[in-house]
Amino acid sequence: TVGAVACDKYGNIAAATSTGGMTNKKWGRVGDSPMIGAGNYANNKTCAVSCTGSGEFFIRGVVAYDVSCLMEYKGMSLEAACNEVINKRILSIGGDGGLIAVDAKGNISMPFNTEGMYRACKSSIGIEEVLIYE
Amino acid sequence: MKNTFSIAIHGGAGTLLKGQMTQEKELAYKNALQSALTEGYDVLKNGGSSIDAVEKAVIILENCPLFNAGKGSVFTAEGTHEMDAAIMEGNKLQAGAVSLITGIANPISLARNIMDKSEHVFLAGDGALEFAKINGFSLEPASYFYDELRYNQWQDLKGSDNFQLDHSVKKDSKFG
Repeated sequence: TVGAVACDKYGNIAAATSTGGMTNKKWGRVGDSPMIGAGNYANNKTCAVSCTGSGEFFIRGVVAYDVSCLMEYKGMSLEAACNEVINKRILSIGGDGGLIAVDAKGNISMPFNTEGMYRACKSSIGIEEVLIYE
Repeated sequence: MKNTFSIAIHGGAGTLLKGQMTQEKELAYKNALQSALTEGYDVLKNGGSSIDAVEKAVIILENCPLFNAGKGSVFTAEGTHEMDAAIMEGNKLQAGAVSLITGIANPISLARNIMDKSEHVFLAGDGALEFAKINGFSLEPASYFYDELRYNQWQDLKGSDNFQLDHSVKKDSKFG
């Protein structure tokens, strides 16, 4: 699964996610990515999120929207909300994977709870990273 | 106008597990990530919208066989490719999604078209492909999506009830 999240100069944010699914899948199984709210979500009031991992867990956890809700209703920062969802909520039900997220101020968060994560980010304030997390 | 703009991308969870990554492969992955990052960032730097930036970045990743999306999609149990994609913007909460499609090089652009040109959010299967054709998408042959690594990954599971996410080493898990 691949994805991107961005915040533009005007404070508008967006998320995109695309996947080829799982090897040997059948029965018309769909993953996390086509599920708005599960693996993909954007709201200028909170954040834009794109997920990757075992989709069934992300669907059941409504992960992307959950991050947004924690920010909107609980007042959490982007970083705190992302870590709460990936390292506590989704992990507590056995879910493996991660997400990338931005908020309307251009902040970036990229938590994950499994190995082999391909990530990169760049910001107008000078942040630039291209990383393979093992 | 706000000044800070940013982009983040992911290439999914590892196709190559720990210990399998050579320097050459690592460089190839990093170059692909850098290319997608740069293309997306340049959209933002030039005053473009976040929705255009994320679509652009994902197209670059979909066109790279290293990642499980678009050209690099894994094989289904039937030896085909079924892809899903979704896109959403945070200003007006517009969204588009597509699922269970085959032959489309860039599913993310089809999702964008669904968001921009239809009254719906989520299209799937044959209906989604019909929408794609009407909106000018061409269908790629199966050979476009063939990759030896992906094919071998499928051979390991073919004929079984097991399926596998890229980063998982468990073959008997319901959830990969």
